[in-house]
Amino acid sequence: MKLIMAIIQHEDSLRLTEELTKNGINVTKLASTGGFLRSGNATFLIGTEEDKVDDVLEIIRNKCKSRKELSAPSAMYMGGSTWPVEVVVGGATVFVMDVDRFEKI
Amino acid sequence: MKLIMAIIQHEDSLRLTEELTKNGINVTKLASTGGFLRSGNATFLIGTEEDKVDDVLEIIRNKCKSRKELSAPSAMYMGGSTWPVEVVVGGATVFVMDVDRFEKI
Amino acid sequence: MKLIMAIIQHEDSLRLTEELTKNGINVTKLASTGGFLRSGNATFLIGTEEDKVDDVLEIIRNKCKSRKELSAPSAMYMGGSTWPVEVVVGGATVFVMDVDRFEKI
Ligand SMILES: Nc1ncnc2c1ncn2[C@@H]1O[C@@H]2COP(=O)(O)O[C@H]3[C@@H](O)[C@H](n4cnc5c(N)ncnc54)O[C@@H]3COP(=O)(O)O[C@H]2[C@H]1O
Ligand SMILES: Nc1ncnc2c1ncn2[C@@H]1O[C@@H]2COP(=O)(O)O[C@H]3[C@@H](O)[C@H](n4cnc5c(N)ncnc54)O[C@@H]3COP(=O)(O)O[C@H]2[C@H]1O
Ligand SMILES: Nc1ncnc2c1ncn2[C@@H]1O[C@@H]2COP(=O)(O)O[C@H]3[C@@H](O)[C@H](n4cnc5c(N)ncnc54)O[C@@H]3COP(=O)(O)O[C@H]2[C@H]1O
Repeated sequence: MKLIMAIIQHEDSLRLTEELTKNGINVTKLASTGGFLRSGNATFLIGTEEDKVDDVLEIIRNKCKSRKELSAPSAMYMGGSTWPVEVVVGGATVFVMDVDRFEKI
Repeated sequence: MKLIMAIIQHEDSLRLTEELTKNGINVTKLASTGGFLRSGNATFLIGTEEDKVDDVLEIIRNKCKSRKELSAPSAMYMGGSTWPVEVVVGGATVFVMDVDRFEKI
Repeated sequence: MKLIMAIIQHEDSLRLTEELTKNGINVTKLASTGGFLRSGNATFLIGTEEDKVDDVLEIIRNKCKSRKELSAPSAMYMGGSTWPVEVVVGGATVFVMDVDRFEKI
């Protein structure tokens, strides 16, 4: 059993949920916020057998698009500049982790 | 150290929190949503020593009940039917994961 | 790749986010609730290379302070007493976990 934690953009959340459910893949969604842009995104928890991990990643690749966003001025600590800067937000940031034990109670 | 991630039904959240606290078990709760029924549930994060994992699972088993729910019509992508279908929602879906390092700062 | 899950106090969330971003460390924030005090706190997800884990922990140590809080009466299941009791809430509770696979899609 593996746990996939995928941080995706708010705009793709519904489309991805529908596609996962259509393929019989269970998912739990958490509302989250990005540290840099401070805007709402979504963190998906997907527990799945190891041999299905690639299928899930393929679905995420098909349903989650990268977009250009303007960073909020408050986010520009780096160079101290206060002008909004354009950043590319990727389709998904995905962590696949090992699960010792899985139980349905 | 292990991290237990337990997805439980909204109705059992308070009762489970009280029982865990009564047994001196620390817990952090996250509001979450199920992918299929789209209704609110709860994801519990419980960091505990390996020899206490079975105790925690026993408490979850005692406090979290399975229930019959009607699936929202919008959730029925599978066969294309739009009639609500009865599903059994289990007491808890539990992932136990290994923790490399645990620190209280 | 490691995933750091840090549960921190609400009051330190903004300061910690700014410091992590200033150091080029990506973070995703989840709103959470403590099991004992029942008050809102924050769970940070930080995916980072293994050789940067100590830097991240150092930033958390610098930006997250422990505080004395009064426990809500409802939280006192332990001895049955209903008087609020003073507890020390630590700066952060931190889990570092191994990541099998990391992908930016
Ligand atoms: N210090 C910095 N300087 C300049 N540009 C920066 C930056 N930090 C982030 N960015 C840019 O801003 C986008 C949005 O970041 P945000 O933190 O709001 O939202 C992030 C965050 O919520 C999450 N994320 C990404 N990498 C992560 C990691 N290693 N650990 C935890 N969460 C991560 O995924 C969302 C999208 O990330 P993505 O990399 O596609 O897109 C990022 C990246 O292109
Ligand atoms: N492997 C996994 N990874 C991540 N999270 C997981 C998971 N397995 C379960 N969950 C979480 O636990 C909740 C209850 O799941 P359970 O399997 O007991 O109860 C499920 C199951 O009986 C049924 N169900 C789920 N997906 C289905 C599908 N594609 N077709 C038919 N029935 C489905 O609907 C109930 C509610 O599902 P919902 O998604 O709303 O809510 C799920 C979801 O939030
Ligand atoms: N092993 C673990 N797994 C998952 N999450 C964990 C955890 N250890 C700590 N946390 C999270 O970190 C918050 C702060 O914990 P801390 O131990 O510093 O500070 C704690 C501790 O000093 C005290 N406390 C917690 N449980 C207690 C109990 N059963 N009896 C007496 N004091 C308790 O109350 C403070 C606030 O606790 P609260 O539950 O509201 O909030 C907790 C909880 O959200």
